[in-house]
Amino acid sequence: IDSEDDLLQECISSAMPKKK
Amino acid sequence: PDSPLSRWTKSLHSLLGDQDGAVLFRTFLEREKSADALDFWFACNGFRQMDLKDTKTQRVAKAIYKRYIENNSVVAKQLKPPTKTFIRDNIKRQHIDSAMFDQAQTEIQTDMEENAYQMFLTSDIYLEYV
Repeated sequence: IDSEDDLLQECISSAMPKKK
Repeated sequence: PDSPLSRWTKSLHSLLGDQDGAVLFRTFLEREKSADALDFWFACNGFRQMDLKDTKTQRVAKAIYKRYIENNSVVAKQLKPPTKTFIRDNIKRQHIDSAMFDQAQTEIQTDMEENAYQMFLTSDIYLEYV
């Protein structure tokens, strides 16, 4: 089970712009 | 004319929609000890896209609340008291919805637009990159 920090980091990363 | 750099100066949104722009702005904010504001902004966007039926979503809402709102972080200091109360009540009642951080995100965004973003565009970090 993921820790809260991991979930939060995953959430932030999912919204970051991707390299074009 | 449509280089990334010319887009960065258009708006905070166009800066944050560009990977290099977002990374450089975050480096700047880290120096100003306010990178949390940007992380929170991205966390709100990520949260809005999550599936409300997924049990993970509730844990993420709680994690965002604990990390940025419950404590005395730069985000918490910037938010209006009713905005914090609204989110705290939603977390307590386990009333999770996609728009629950929208108002808070708007308040943080407005502050970044008026302050950090303007400072960034005249900062060494930005000028050296240019």
